[in-house]
Amino acid sequence: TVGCAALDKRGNLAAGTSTGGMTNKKFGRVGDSPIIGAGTYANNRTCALSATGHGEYFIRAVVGHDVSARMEYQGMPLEKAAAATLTNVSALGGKGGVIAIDHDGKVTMQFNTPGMFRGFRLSTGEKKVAMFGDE
Amino acid sequence: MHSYGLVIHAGAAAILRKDLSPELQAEHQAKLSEALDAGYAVLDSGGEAIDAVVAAIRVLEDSPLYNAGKGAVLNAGGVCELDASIMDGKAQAAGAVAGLQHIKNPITLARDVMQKSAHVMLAGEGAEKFARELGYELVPNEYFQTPLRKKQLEKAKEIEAAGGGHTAIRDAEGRISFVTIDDHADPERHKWG
Repeated sequence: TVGCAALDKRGNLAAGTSTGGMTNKKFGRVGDSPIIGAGTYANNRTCALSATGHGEYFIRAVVGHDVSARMEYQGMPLEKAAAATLTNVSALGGKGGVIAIDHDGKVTMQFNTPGMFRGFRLSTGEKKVAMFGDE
Repeated sequence: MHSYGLVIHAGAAAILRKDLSPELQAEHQAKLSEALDAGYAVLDSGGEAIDAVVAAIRVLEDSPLYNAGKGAVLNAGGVCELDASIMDGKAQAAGAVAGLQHIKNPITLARDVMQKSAHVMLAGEGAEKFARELGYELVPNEYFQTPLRKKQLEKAKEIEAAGGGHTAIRDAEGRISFVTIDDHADPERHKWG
């Protein structure tokens, strides 16, 4: 699964996710990637987010909207909101991660797997590409 | 002017340093960097966030390294079935596609569902018919299939057959499941929903 979340010069947020799903999948199985509010979500008041991992768990935890709702209703910062939501995914037994950017340009890349292919580039000049959990 | 930027992922899994050769690590570094730069170029030139998202994801979909577009995993029938979605945070507009077999860049069709249809999600043949009406050129499913993904499917089927040869197995709680293989490693997994 691949995904991106972006913030433009006008302050608008957007997110997208694309996937092939799971090897050997049957029965027309669909995961969280095409589910708005689960694998993909964007709200200019909060953040834009894309998820990757065991889709069934990310659907059940409504990951994208949950992170946004924590920010909007509880005033949580992005980093903390994403961590709280991912904790819920872990509690259900799900593995994976999320990347997100908020309306101020703060980014987070969190996962409960050994690694995640990830990166960000910001107008502040910061740029990072990483793969492993210790990076 | 607002600060701007983007963040990407290309899958989370058992990605361990010992499992990736220095050459493969360099390939991933280069491709992830290319995707970031493609999206950033859109933003830096004053483009919209939604277009930056599409630009970055298309780079990853076109790479056989990742489970999306070219290089996607195979389903039980030996076919790539692709899903994608996109959302615009300003208008709370969204588009999604599921079960595509012939659309080279699913993220582009998701955006078209959002911008050119009155719907949010289109699936399967209907989604591809919508694409044809928009003038999309469909690609054969073989375009997406790679030797690595074929090998992963073979292994999943071997594991499944060893478990009794059923087309559907059951997990410890008796729920119908199927055997699959992680994107970037080979431990067998029974996954369910």
